Amino acid sequence: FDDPPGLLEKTEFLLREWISIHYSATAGRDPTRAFSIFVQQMNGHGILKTDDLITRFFRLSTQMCVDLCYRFLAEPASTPTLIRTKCFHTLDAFVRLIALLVKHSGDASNTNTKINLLNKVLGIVAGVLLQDHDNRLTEFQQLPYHRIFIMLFLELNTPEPILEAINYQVLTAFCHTLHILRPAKASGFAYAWLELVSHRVFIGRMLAITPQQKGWGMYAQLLIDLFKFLAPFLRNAELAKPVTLLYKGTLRVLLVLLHDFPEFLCDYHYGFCDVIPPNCIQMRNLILSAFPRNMRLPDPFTPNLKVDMLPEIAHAPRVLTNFASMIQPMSFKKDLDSYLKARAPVTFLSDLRSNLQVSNEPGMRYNIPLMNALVLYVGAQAINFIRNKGLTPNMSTIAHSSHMDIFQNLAVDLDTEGRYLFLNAIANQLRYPNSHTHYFSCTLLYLFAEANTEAIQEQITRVLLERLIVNRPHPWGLLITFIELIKNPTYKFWNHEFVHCAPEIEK
Amino acid sequence: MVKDQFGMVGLLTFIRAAETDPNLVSLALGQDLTALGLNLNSPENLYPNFGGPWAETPCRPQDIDFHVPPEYLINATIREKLAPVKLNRYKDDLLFYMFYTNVGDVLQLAAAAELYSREWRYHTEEKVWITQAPGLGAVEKTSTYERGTYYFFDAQNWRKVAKEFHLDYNKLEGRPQLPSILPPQP
Amino acid sequence: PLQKEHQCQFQMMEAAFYHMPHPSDSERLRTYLPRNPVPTPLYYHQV
Repeated sequence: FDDPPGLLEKTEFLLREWISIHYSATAGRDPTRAFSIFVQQMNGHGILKTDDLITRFFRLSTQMCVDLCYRFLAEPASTPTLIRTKCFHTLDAFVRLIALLVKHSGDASNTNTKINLLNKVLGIVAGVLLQDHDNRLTEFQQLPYHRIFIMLFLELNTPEPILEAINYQVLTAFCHTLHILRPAKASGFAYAWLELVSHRVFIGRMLAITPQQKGWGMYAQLLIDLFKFLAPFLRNAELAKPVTLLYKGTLRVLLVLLHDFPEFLCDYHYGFCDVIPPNCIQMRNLILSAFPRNMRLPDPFTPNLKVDMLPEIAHAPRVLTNFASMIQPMSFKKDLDSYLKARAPVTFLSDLRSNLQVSNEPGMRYNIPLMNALVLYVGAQAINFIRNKGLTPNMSTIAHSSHMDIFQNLAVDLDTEGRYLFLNAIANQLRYPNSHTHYFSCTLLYLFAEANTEAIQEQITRVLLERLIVNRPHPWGLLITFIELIKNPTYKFWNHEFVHCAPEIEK
Repeated sequence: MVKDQFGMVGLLTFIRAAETDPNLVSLALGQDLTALGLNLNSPENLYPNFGGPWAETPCRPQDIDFHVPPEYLINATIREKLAPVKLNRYKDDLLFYMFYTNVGDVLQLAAAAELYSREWRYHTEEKVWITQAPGLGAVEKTSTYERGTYYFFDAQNWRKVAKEFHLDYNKLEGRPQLPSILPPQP
Repeated sequence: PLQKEHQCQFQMMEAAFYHMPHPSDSERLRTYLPRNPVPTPLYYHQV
């Protein structure tokens, strides 16, 4: 609103001027000189005089570039290659201008000016995108915005000293922008968004090059944004083609992460499994199958494998989500801690189910994140409790404790939906050899052995089996647990009717 | 047994439904993740040439923009001064280079067509280019095949190698067809 | 069941499905040898 009179014309003139400079022979030989000439022109038109004018200039320029692309896209009988060449001719010049302004604004030591300008421009482009997205609805086109973001990212990640010095802030600015443009907010931009997030240079910078894994948390947040968007569509199991394509693209990205950055998936598995729908079995298995590259996993089929003798089995895995803080409300957490310590108040157990239930809507009855947090919190406390007694978790030391009271109460008291989710929360901890895998493997087998109804045993089998019949990969902890269950005669597994209910199941 | 979808019957129902409804398979039984175009056994990292979430194959060398001094980039202004791409002016090995590095691109077809016009033939099973070896013609020739020593182009060692072949004529590719509407050069 | 907001999201995603990004959208413009993807015979090398 209230653009000063003539600003639109000035902006158009300057943009045209810049494009011809950008493609001129002098720019080819000496880009910086061409740029400095142009900055004087911008100054001459007073564009750089105030923050407000710079903002208006970038919004108008972005708008013009986008409108131009829509015109090219609407041209009849034009080929995708030709359309792109025309659009990118303008967009790439505009991006170069932004990159040069960011690089050369403020003096070399004062990086704030540069980063503030970058955040401003990214925010403006994001704002124009969201407005366009809401105005045009299904006529929205991702092309101009995708090009601006990816080419600006690549320009600002070229290995030059000025840019290396501000790279972490550049990455942070892009992650903020991508979070603002997450698929739930700009669904028409979802495919381009995943291309940006999974671009080889972006992955390299976020997960490999940035020191001390400082990019991992931001990258994890972007993946959570993606899973949250996919969840309602995947929960419906019947995948429409647009969802299948996005889901398959997500699998590809996760495979690259599993292969190149398994520790990243190990550290953030909890947050990912909190938002991946329970029926999304293979994608969840993929995440849970990650294990540190320096670890050698013993073959799960090794006869008489002594899991509790493995050196890593005593080490607690890194879980970078603060799952304890997810146990709400505080009063519930206080009662939980008090029950764990002193098995009081006794009403805690009988109230447990009502704390976990959020509605009576079938399939939506329970607070899954709370269930997951409760299970992992109680398990982690149990391991410490057993350790503090100088013992190690095994089938006997995990029994007869306030922790196991809670698990057994959940197994008995919940309905089939709640129990399914509870058992899933446990199975989500069956990963590579570590203290959580070991404790929860023992817990699952203990619940099976001590079950007072066959339904509990049937649902434990169901939760394990549905994770095993999907295509690979399968988490190591899942395999060793199921092998123990079906091989160890203590559990009388093969005697149960539900094992023989159908040839496929028995097979 | 548990009657609803949270027991064994629920799982069995889903498995059986997936047998008839392909849309269900991707979640119920998952898919073969080794068939998504990623070499999961690669000793190197995959991300440096990851083609993106929709790509069936990794990036080709020419798809990856490396940071080079601006002078190395073909500036649009000198574009017209550069000779246009004319395959019939290039030696065989450049044609082979274009054929093997431009998979899935019109350049691969164009290189194949030029090789064909130079009496190379692509064997659709052996997946190699073959040509007559001067002085070493066919020792046996019928209406459907010929046998003898021929040159084939060994892309691993990048040279012509003489070798005995039994050539079924129906396994030799005909003249490669270039797409009718060649996208206009921008 | 999909909530209203998810149905709107799906419609936007479905529209975008019909103009997916091209590989060349993330690559520098190659004026000399631009990418021209065409279906090539399956018996040619695909990688």
